[in-house]
Amino acid sequence: DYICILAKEDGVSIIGLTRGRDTKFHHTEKLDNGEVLVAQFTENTSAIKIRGRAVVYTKHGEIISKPE
Amino acid sequence: DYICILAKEDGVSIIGLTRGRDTKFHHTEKLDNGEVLVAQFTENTSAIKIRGRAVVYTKHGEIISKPE
Amino acid sequence: DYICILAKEDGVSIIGLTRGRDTKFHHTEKLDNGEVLVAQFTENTSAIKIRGRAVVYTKHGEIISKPE
Amino acid sequence: DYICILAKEDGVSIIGLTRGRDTKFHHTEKLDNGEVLVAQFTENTSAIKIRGRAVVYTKHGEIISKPE
Amino acid sequence: DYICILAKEDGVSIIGLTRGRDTKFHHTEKLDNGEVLVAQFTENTSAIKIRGRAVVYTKHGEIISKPE
Amino acid sequence: DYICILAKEDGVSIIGLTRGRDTKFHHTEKLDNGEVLVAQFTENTSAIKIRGRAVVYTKHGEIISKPE
Amino acid sequence: DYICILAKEDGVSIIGLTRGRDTKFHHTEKLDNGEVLVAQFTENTSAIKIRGRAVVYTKHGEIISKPE
Amino acid sequence: DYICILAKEDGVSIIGLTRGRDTKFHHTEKLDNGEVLVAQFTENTSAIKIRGRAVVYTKHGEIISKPE
Amino acid sequence: DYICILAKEDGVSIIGLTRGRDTKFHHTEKLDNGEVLVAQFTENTSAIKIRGRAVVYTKHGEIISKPE
Amino acid sequence: DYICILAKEDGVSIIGLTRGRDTKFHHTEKLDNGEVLVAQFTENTSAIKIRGRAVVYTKHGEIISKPE
Amino acid sequence: DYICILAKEDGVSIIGLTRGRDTKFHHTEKLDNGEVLVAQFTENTSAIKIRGRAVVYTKHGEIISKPE
Ligand SMILES: N[C@@H](Cc1c[nH]c2ccccc12)C(=O)O
Ligand SMILES: N[C@@H](Cc1c[nH]c2ccccc12)C(=O)O
Ligand SMILES: N[C@@H](Cc1c[nH]c2ccccc12)C(=O)O
Ligand SMILES: N[C@@H](Cc1c[nH]c2ccccc12)C(=O)O
Ligand SMILES: N[C@@H](Cc1c[nH]c2ccccc12)C(=O)O
Ligand SMILES: N[C@@H](Cc1c[nH]c2ccccc12)C(=O)O
Ligand SMILES: N[C@@H](Cc1c[nH]c2ccccc12)C(=O)O
Ligand SMILES: N[C@@H](Cc1c[nH]c2ccccc12)C(=O)O
Ligand SMILES: N[C@@H](Cc1c[nH]c2ccccc12)C(=O)O
Ligand SMILES: N[C@@H](Cc1c[nH]c2ccccc12)C(=O)O
Ligand SMILES: N[C@@H](Cc1c[nH]c2ccccc12)C(=O)O
Repeated sequence: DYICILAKEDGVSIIGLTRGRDTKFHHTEKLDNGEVLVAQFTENTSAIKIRGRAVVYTKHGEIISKPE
Repeated sequence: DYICILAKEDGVSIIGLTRGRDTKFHHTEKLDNGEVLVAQFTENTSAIKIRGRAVVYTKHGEIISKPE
Repeated sequence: DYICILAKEDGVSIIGLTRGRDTKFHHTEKLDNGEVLVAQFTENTSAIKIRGRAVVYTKHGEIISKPE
Repeated sequence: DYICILAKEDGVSIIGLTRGRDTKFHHTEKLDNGEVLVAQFTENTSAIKIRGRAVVYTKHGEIISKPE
Repeated sequence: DYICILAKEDGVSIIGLTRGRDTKFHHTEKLDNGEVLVAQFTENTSAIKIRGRAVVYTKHGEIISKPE
Repeated sequence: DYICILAKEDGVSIIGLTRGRDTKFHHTEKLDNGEVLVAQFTENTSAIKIRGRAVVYTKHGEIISKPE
Repeated sequence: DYICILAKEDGVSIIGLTRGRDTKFHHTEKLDNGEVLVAQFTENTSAIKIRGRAVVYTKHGEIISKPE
Repeated sequence: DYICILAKEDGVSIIGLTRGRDTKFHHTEKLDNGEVLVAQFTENTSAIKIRGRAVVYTKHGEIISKPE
Repeated sequence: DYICILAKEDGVSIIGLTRGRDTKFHHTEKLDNGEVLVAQFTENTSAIKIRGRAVVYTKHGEIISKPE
Repeated sequence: DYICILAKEDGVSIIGLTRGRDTKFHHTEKLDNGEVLVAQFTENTSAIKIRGRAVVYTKHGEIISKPE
Repeated sequence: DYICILAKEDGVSIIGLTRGRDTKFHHTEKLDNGEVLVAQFTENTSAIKIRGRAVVYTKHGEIISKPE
């Protein structure tokens, strides 16, 4: 399973949350406008948070974060 | 299996409920308006509760929490 | 496998029934109007009962509990 | 695998039949009008009997028990 | 794998045939008009026989036993 | 995997052929008009023969044995 | 995996070919007009030959052997 | 996985090629016009060659060998 | 997984490339016009090259090699 | 699981991010205009970042990076 | 999983990139115009690069490398 994020502005944050009893931010990947990140769920990442204007492509459809 | 939540107002709570004999809140992730969380079911999370105005994307369709 | 419940009134009960030879209520999650619970079947939960007015999203379609 | 039952009258019975060489009733869950039960097949339950007026949602479609 | 049977008259018989080298009747579940049985294939049941007027819901479609 | 047989006359034979190096008839289930048999392939049954007028429901469609 | 054969004349032959380094005929099942055989691939049968007029139902569609 | 071959002339050859480092012909099954062979890929057969006029039914569609 | 090749001229080459660190040609099967080869990927074959005019049937559609 | 990238300008970067607790860039593959890279998720790569103008083909659809 | 490449000019390069911590070119297969290569992902190949004018058939659709 993976999701895709297309940044629609500079400084979009893709934050990986830790798997396990604790839930912390283990990594933040910064995207500039037009950059794409394709990210899996992994042994270390069981939730992903997106901040900033972007299109998030998932198996449940496309979601626009920080819509107008 | 994962679900996606797009917050439609500030202060939306995504609450993870523990897997196992007991059912407690183990983590609450706060989302501001426009932020997105993509969250899996895991060894530690077997139920997820959503409070506040949001769109919840699941394999059974889109659900609007706290609709007008 | 999971189901989703969108409460349409305050005080909706989502009741987990125990897996195994005995069938008892092991947990009741109360939802207020507009709140959403996404709940899996687990090692401890093999049946789920819903009381009160809600929309239940399942792989067999949407079911309205306590319809008008 | 699970099925869903929406009771359409008070006193609907959802009966679990035992898995194994013997076939007995191990549990009866009573539903009042409008209540919903989502029930899996399990190590202990290999057949489910429904008595009273209800809608039964299964992978083979919706079945109305005790139709008019 | 399971099938569903909706009885359309009193006294419908759902007969479980034994799995293994021998084929015998190990259990007969009687249904009255309007009652529903949802029954799996199991370690003990590898064939199911239906006598009387009923609708049988299977992955290959709906079959009406003892049609007019 | 299972198939369904709806007998359209009395005396329809559903014959189980043995799995293994030898191919013999291990069981014949007789159906009267309107009766239904739902039968799996098993450790003991790797082929099924149908004699008499019936509708055979399979994953490849419906087959009418002994058509007019 | 199984195939279905509906004989359209008397004396149709369904021949099982052996699995393994050698390929021999291990069994021939004779069908009369209107009879149906539903046959799996097995540990002993890795190819099936059909002689005579019949309809062969497979996952790739229906094939008419010895067409007019 | 299996393929089906319907011979459209006498003397159609279905040739099994060996699995492994070497590729040789291990068996040739001759079909007369109208005969059908349903053949699996196996531990011994990893490629199948068809010579003569026939219809070859595969998961990628129907192929006519030695077309007019 | 297998692909099918229908030769559209004499002398079509179906070349098996070795699996592993080295990539060499381990077998070339020659097809004459109208002949068909159905070939799997195997422990020894992880790539297949086609030279000459043919139709190649794959899960991604039909490809015409050496088109006009 | 794999994704495909078609570069629409020179100097497109396909960056592999490491799987595990740390998230670093382990490899950058440079593509010139018109070149294609088909890349899997692997034991070493759990996220892929794309910089520059390209079309990214994924199971969730086609994404244009650095759109006009 | 495999992809197909149909060369649309002479000298098309299909390059296999190594699986593992390092990413190097382990093999380049040269195709002339009209030749087809069907190539799997393997223990040794986790990414494939295509240079030159070709049609690349993948599960995400057809991609034209070095389009006009
Ligand atoms: N550490 C949590 C992270 C998480 C996943 N899904 C969640 C849903 C709600 C809250 C937290 C989470 C876990 O692995 O389970
Ligand atoms: N602790 C419970 C949480 C839960 C999952 N699904 C439920 C349904 C109803 C009530 C509680 C639950 C369990 O793992 O089973
Ligand atoms: N304890 C029961 C709960 C149950 C599941 N499905 C049921 C159907 C009917 C009655 C009870 C049940 C079991 O695990 O099997
Ligand atoms: N004890 C039986 C219950 C059962 C399941 N399916 C049936 C069909 C017919 C009669 C009984 C059954 C068994 O586990 O097999
Ligand atoms: N005892 C038989 C029952 C059976 C299953 N499918 C059949 C088809 C025909 C006749 C008998 C059967 C078996 O397990 O195999
Ligand atoms: N004993 C045979 C029965 C059989 C299955 N499929 C067949 C096809 C043709 C002839 C016989 C068979 C076997 O298990 O393989
Ligand atoms: N004995 C052969 C039978 C066979 C299966 N598929 C074939 C295709 C062609 C020729 C023979 C066969 C085998 O198991 O492999
Ligand atoms: N012996 C070869 C046969 C083969 C299968 N697919 C092929 C494709 C091309 C050439 C040969 C083959 C193998 O098992 O791999
Ligand atoms: N020996 C290589 C063959 C190969 C498969 N897919 C490829 C793609 C490109 C180049 C070579 C290949 C391997 O098994 O991996
Ligand atoms: N090292 C991380 C890389 C990663 C995958 N998905 C992510 C999502 C967000 C942030 C980082 C990641 C991991 O394997 O889990
Ligand atoms: N050696 C790398 C090759 C690779 C696969 N997918 C990638 C994506 C981006 C960069 C490199 C790669 C690996 O196996 O993981």
